[in-house]
Amino acid sequence: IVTFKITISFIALGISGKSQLLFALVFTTRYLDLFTSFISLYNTSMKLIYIACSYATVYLIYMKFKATYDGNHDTFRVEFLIVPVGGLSFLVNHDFSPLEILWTFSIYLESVAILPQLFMISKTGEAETITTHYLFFLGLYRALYLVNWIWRYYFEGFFDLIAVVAGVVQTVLYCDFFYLYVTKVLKGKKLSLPA
Amino acid sequence: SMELAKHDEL
Repeated sequence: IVTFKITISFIALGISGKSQLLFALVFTTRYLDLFTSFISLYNTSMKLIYIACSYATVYLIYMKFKATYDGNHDTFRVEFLIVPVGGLSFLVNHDFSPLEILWTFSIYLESVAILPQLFMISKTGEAETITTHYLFFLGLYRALYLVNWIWRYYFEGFFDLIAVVAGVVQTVLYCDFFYLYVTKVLKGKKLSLPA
Repeated sequence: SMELAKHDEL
């Protein structure tokens, strides 16, 4: 959605380049298993689409439509996310191997990667409606996994504590936005915050 | 053990 939005509007205004850079890093470190294991054609396709879209979005923001990118409001310090997340992925993981640590890093980083975008909206006090749709579906994507994990726990005995805890954290971070989306955007109003 | 489990989710 975000790649599409920038492509058709020719502007990167209102989109956090820092969040998009973090997502590119998330998908790159998560999907290194493209080289080591095959799950399904669907799984492989989606991984490639996520990686391609995240890099395309970064290219659009920082290269093609750089003049329209609102960097002055994109001031979240990403090192405050990357450094602790990097440390934690070395300390708490399923297996102390390079691929597994990178996978863990990507799971932890994804859970907080939206913070620069939410911070940017809180600074500017508004967001375009299509940007709110993007954020809603990005949040919903992980929130639905919570339901899926309960299902898989009961019916397959599958349980991944790292993914579940990170997924809960990620979903909680979206809660305030979900509230605004339902009470404002779904009622036809633009998302604007009181000054 | 978990290390042998494939990460089959996106």
